[in-house]
Amino acid sequence: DNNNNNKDEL
Amino acid sequence: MNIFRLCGDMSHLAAIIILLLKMWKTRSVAGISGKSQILFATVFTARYLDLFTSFISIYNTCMKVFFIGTVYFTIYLIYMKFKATYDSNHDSFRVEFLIVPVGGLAFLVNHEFAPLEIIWTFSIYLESVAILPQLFMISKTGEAETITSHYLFALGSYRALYLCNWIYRYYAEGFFDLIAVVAGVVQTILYCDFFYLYITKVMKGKKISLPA
Repeated sequence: DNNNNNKDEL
Repeated sequence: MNIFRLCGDMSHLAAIIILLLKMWKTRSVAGISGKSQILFATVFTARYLDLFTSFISIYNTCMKVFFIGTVYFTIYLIYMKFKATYDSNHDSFRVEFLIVPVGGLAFLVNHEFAPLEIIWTFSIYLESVAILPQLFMISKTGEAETITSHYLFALGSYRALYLCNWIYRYYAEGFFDLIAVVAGVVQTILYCDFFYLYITKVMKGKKISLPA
């Protein structure tokens, strides 16, 4: 699913 | 990375530098809400727990270290070094009314019921309301120093630019994070009133004084 799993944002 | 997110991060960086310059140059924290800075420190601490476990890029790590370092330094300036100039009477927002609901919501609405994910969600929700004590303080004192207005304009612009980043990423990469987007919209909306005052007043060289 499209959630922010890779947390590459600040 | 895209231009919107880069501009957003630079705007965030600028806001923090403007705030530190204001404090260091004027040797005063007058008009600055210590409570908002404590909320921001909580946001960064909760969000960057993976600072040492997951490496994304040099840029990502440097920015996280800078954000965490400066927010705690700001708190040190407010509550210790320039404590005499801290206006605690006007910095009276009840932050427990933010932390408790936000904490509960993070438990109920998240992408995955896992500790790190819930803590990350908590930091996203908390960031969207972390500026409220600062805006509340300005409404109580009835005015904001021009440099504080620049700080708030840069800080508000950062998440507005992140909204553009998420629009871009949706169409360019099919990336979409509902929690971050909804919280980002709430966060940006909270600045709208201030943006209006900033553009109609500060841009014309006037000071912001409420009630407008």
